[in-house]
Amino acid sequence: GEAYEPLAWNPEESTGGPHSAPPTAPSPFLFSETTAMKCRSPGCPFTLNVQHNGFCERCHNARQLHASHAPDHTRHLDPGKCQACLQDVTRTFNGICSTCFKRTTAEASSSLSTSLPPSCHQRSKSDPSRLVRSPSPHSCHRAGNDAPAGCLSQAARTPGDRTGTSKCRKAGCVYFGTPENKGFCTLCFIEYRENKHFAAASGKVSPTASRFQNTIPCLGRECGTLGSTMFEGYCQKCFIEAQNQRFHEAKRTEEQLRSSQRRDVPRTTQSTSRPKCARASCKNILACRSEELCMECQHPNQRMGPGAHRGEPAPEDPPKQRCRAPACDHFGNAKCNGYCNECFQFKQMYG
Amino acid sequence: AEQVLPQALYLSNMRKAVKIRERTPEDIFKPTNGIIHHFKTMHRYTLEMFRTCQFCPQFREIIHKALIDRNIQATLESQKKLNWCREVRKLVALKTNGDGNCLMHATSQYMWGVQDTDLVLRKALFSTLKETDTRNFKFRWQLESLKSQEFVETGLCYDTRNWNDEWDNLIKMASTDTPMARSGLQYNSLEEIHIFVLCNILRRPIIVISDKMLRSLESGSNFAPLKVGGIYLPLHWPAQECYRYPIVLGYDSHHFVPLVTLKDSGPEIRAVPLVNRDRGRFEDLKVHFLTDPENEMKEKLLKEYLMVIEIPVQGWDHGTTHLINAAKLDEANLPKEINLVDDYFELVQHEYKKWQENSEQGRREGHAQNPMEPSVPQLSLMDVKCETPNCPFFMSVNTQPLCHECSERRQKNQNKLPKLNSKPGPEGLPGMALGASR
Repeated sequence: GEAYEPLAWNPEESTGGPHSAPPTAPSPFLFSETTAMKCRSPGCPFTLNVQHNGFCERCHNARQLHASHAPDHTRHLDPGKCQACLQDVTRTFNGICSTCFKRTTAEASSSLSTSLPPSCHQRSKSDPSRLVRSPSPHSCHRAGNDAPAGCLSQAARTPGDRTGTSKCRKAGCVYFGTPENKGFCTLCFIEYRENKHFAAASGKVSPTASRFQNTIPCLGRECGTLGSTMFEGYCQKCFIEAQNQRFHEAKRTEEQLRSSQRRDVPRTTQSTSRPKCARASCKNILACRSEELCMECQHPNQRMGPGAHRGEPAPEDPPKQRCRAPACDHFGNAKCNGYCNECFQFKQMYG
Repeated sequence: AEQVLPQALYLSNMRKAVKIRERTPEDIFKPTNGIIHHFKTMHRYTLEMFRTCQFCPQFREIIHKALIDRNIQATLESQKKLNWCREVRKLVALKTNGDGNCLMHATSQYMWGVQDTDLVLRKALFSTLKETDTRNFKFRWQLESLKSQEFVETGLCYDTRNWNDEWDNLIKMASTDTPMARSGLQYNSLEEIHIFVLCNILRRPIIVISDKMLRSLESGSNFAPLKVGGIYLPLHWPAQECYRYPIVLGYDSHHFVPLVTLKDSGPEIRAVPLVNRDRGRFEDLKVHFLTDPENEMKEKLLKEYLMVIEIPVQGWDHGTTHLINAAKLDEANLPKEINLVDDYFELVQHEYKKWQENSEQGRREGHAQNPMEPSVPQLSLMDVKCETPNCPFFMSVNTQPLCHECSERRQKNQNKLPKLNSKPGPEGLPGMALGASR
């Protein structure tokens, strides 16, 4: 149900290599609420296994197999080690531990939030106009060709970056790039990859498609919003529209039934002198004029089979009637005039 | 001169104001099935200002000073954002409090003539954001953020945590119990998404008329883009469930005001243009928070949620005519028992008569007597409630901390029973039949 899943979460990073300790529980910081217990492979519906580093058994095995074929390719991406502080950690995010990640985002947001005078009455720090006017170029969220120098402190840089022979490809970045990171330093590489992903998504399909890919679209026709289980898979607007439609249908069916009954009465009296069963779906002729239902409808259990004793009326509850709204699956009740509680409430509100 | 007339409509009849304040919270419906909190009937009310051209210019000036926010009016008019189209009725900007809750004050005043001092709208907004399914609000907000100039041009890239933090912050901003907002105002200021949620609570479109740039007051140079202006449609409701006459607000200098029409002001159409006249062309007002499919059928949506009419206007070239879209506006429809404009107008007429007599007398006597000296006791009213529990009236400068009625009553009691120092019970107070309680 989250509207946006982290783009930067790349399961490729955490394959292979020794684990210092198995993760004990999914971090709420890294996982959204609804995907917390799901396997880390994108789109995999199975539940994760903590022993398998957040993957389900199937994906874990598949990855193990894959890793054994290409061990060198993934060696540098050690999920058990933060690439920034080089500490052994249980879980990494974009190659860095959550503490380092938090620090970078905190640094970035604090530099952004202090960049504008407090006089901006209608604007909050959420307003991107504040961000764009920020004099500080050191933003982890900022990207582009003229992107600024790295946004981590010196301490947060890995020696691995410095072992490279050339400087990071990003203009203005003082750190060294690595061939594994396509010539970028680690953090610029993360930025590069995120933006590349974003640019690719915006170039091909809707720019937001990749960001909301894990959300459930509304069931309504031509509706671009999100559906909700609370509204039977519709968004609120489509839900109300669907309900309205349901009621119109109910009303129409009711009127049709009434009018057909009115029409049927003289016809039946003309065609046959014996009245029919009152149940709409039944066409049996009544055995006795004083009764409303035929024998079959009066004792539906008798239709069950030869085992049933014909003479003994089976003890049964009064049959539940469906809600009068035709497309509704619920049962109606007399208190709600034949509608189910929900439809009745809705009818009172909008009908 | 400013004290001749009350500085707000509600001061002209406290009983009516109390009645409105009682009715509004009762009108909010909070469905239990997840549907957004909304008003049942009161969102359909609209206020219109009385015309002032029958008064002499000096007195007209007094009325305008009392009720109209002339700074915003002048700024928006000079920017050709407001009242540029002569085919439609003129809109006037009413004053609102600048306590950070001005969006709600302006909206409340547009519909009912009172400000949101009881925070009915603000609380409705906050409870909607806290208690109902807001995923689609968040979704639209994210979409709009991603499409914004800032994201597109700078390549800003938010992760889930950033989005969640921002969203949580937006919810917190709507809260009513912030002791003191960041800006030093009583409440946190609200943003575009709050307007969108509000228009869904009201099931009524909101049109914000504003400049597109935040400019320097001194040089006029551009500071930053302003995105608040435009049309907010209650898109979380089917159009047939909504009231199609919009609420029109003005925004300038970080402040919202209601832009109301003048009653019986002339033959012009009661409507607001849905375009801006900008640099030699007509530019459509932005419709906020549309999804991609909705954006493709923007025109259709506008026609569904608003009463769109075409208005012929003069083009830039001589003799050319353009057809522009405009949204029809509602006329005054407040029931008599809660219509504050009627009372204010009566008061204005009464004061005008006195003012004319005084000026006449002053002229005759030839001495410099101030014709605008306040004469009615209620004009000393303060914006603070009487101290007597459950009393619906406001204290005055002379009788504080009590209202006139309670003060008088107390004096009488003290005269009768000088030894007893008891306060009058609420049952004896005027206005208590209304069941006033705050």
